[in-house]
Amino acid sequence: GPIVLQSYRLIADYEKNSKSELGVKAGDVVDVVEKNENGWWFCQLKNKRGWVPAAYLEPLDSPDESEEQEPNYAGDLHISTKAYSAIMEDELTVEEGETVEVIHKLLDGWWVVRKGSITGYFPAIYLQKSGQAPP
Amino acid sequence: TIKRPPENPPPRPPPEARRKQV
Repeated sequence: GPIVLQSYRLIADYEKNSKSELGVKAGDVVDVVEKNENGWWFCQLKNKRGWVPAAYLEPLDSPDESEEQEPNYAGDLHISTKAYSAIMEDELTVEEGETVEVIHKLLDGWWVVRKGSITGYFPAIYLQKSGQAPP
Repeated sequence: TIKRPPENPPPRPPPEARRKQV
């Protein structure tokens, strides 16, 4: 049958930073073509297409079922592929190659991560699954 | 065909604009 695209509303203006992104305004309604796990969603607005940060999107209607995974408080081991310094106070600073525990994989690409006794948000795009125990 | 997504983390919206859930 036909593919039914989900509609989402922009909660804030988003100015694009590269050619492949879509510049949008608060209140715009876009159709989501693809949801990437790293938090960039491929959207369509009229005849324009491009990537938009999922965190800027809210569903028009309540989704029938939650697409979000349940938190895993035991933690899922990952290694950071790139260093990241926290910008907002709820984020975590992690060096490249550090092992962290992913507690909650959120659809907006910002995962809840634990490092030692500290918990905060970290970009999923810089995380790679690890089969190894932390040193 | 769909291009590859950007290779940098998606920006987070200003806290006052943040919605409760995706």
